[in-house]
Amino acid sequence: CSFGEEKDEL
Amino acid sequence: MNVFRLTGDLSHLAAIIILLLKIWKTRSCAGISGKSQILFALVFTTRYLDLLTSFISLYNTCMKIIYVGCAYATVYLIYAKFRATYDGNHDTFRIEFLVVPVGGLAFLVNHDFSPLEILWTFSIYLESVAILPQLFMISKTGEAETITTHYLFCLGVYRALYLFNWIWRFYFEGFFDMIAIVAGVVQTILYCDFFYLYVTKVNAVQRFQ
Repeated sequence: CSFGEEKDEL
Repeated sequence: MNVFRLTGDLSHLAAIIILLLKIWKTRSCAGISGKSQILFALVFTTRYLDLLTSFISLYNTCMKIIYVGCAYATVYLIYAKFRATYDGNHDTFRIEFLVVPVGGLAFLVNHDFSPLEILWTFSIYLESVAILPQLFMISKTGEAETITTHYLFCLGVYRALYLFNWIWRFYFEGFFDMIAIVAGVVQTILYCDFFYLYVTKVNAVQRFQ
């Protein structure tokens, strides 16, 4: 998972 | 990107535009909680600060700009252009009771103790409760115009679709963001009572009591 990284959800 | 995520985003966009158009066409914001709209503007502002730091996709950038722009346009219409029609006497929810605890929680429970991450977490928590002033206003006056209920319905559908999106992403991508999911579940639950009323009353009598 991508905690603290780029957030692609709006 | 999956079908739930895309239709969720479009439902969210529809809700935002329905509200803007309703206020614009009727030249009135009666029955609309300006406080909820201020909270949504705050949600989008604090969440989309990453517009300045990272590029994800054209879709992502465009939608973020549209959401933020529409949120501020709505606040402008309510508090400036059509201020005379704003029903402030019934919009009495104390938003500091939401913003302060949510801010504290964002400091305590987050993925990473950095300014952007804390602001993102704040926006996720705040979005889950930002509709409360609007629901409070409706419960106080005892009625809502049909178009306002369509707005709320689209917002609720957006949240429900995002839940399906997360289930999808968990199974097919192993993606799992506890903060977003818990806040999303809370937010969807807040709309459940409204969904029930919408289905049983709005479509039956076109007036919502």
